[in-house]
Amino acid sequence: SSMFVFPHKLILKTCGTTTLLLGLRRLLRIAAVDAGFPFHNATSLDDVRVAATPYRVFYSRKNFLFPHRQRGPHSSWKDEVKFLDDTFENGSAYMVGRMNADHWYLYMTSPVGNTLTPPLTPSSSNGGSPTRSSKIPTGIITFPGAPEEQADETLEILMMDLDPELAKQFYLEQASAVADERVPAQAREARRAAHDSLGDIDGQAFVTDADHVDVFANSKDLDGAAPNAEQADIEARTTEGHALGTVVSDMCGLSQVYPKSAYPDSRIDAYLFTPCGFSANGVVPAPVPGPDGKCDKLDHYWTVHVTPEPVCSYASFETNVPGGQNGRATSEVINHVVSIFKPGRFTMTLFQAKKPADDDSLLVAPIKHMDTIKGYRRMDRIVHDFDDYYLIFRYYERE
Amino acid sequence: TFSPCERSPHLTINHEVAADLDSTNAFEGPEKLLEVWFAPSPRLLPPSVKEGGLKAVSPSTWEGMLDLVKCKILSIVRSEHVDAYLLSE
Repeated sequence: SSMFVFPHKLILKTCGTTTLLLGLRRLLRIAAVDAGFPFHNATSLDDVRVAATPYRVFYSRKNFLFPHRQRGPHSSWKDEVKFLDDTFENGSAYMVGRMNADHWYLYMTSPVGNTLTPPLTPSSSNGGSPTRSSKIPTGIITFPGAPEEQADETLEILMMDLDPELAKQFYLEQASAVADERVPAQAREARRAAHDSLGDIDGQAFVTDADHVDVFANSKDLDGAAPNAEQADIEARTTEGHALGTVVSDMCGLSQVYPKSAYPDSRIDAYLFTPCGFSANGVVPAPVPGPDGKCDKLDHYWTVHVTPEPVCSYASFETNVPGGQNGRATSEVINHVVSIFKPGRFTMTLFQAKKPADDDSLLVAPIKHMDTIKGYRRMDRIVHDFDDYYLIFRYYERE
Repeated sequence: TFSPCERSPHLTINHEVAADLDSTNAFEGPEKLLEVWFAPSPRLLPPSVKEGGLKAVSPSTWEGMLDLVKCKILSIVRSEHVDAYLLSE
């Protein structure tokens, strides 16, 4: 699972039987109480119900493999929609793809324009008259300068029926064997000794990698306590899960999706689970600022999650790194990722924000290029034209 | 301008959680994905918002929310514009 926190938005992607939606109210409360975002469902921050007013909300997932094992509101799409409808005003739910095969669900709310509530400006909010409904309004605040100042584009590839041989890379046993071959015995022993000693240091919980040295006194210092200099010589070693995650990331080719040669400041954080399974987050910093010190671009992210067991093999890849320009084209990224897992079938979704003076030519180019994926037959091609986004959905099967 | 070193994302590992994690019982692949926007961009944060917006919220505060979700923080990569949390399960 992964979470990405920007100043203005939060993305939470959780695997397995996690209960993501049960954290939603707390998330909205934190945004109001701890970050100071406006709220309209209470008169003061002291109210236990207080929840920040979102600008927009997206919730999506593929159909589950074992829906009966899900908990809370996640046991069915109907229950999830009810939960979201009970939480927000003005939400819309969609199902995309084949009902009798791999399909994908989406719930979304939109900013002003789709709502019946008169808009507010940011300065006119924070408390005031709470809405009569227990639901949380969305999109009722207008922002001068909106819509988004820069392109917003999110690509997600969901892969099923992974190639069994390639899936073995994501097992601890195989990754350990690979690591043993690659890492000199002496370094391995040093890493193991460091790992053992870390376990003996009372209260030491957080260790950073070799490039940036921080050791925190205990788990309460997750927020960034002062480094302990005495421990600075051992924190270069990471836990086995992270160390092996890095090995797997390099060996399987994920590290090359956004290579250092093209994205020199990028950073990957990978973890190999026991006995199997893999997660990785990548951060791709924005281009270097111009001479005036200003940079209009944001840092971007990508994330991967892999479940390699044959009975339910699955891998997901998601990125908001813009395609094209000086980086890799979206079609290149898709081909690269698919070649790592060689799935039996996969879906691809691309959310693309419309620009103020948009014309449909912006939509046509990526669609054409993404149609052709080597070794795969495109089975479905669906485009949703929302008020401010295009949603492009594709479904492929191996030839 | 800022130096390449300052621009490089910074990794922090939660050793306490990461060292002993056992995912033997994890089985379901497809994820749930939630994206909540509170403003159209970081440049358009409302005046009431603290500097840094959501990014200024401490990881220990997020832990309370993640407990409800059944996730633990394994590690964090921090960059200028985004904090990337790697989570258990």
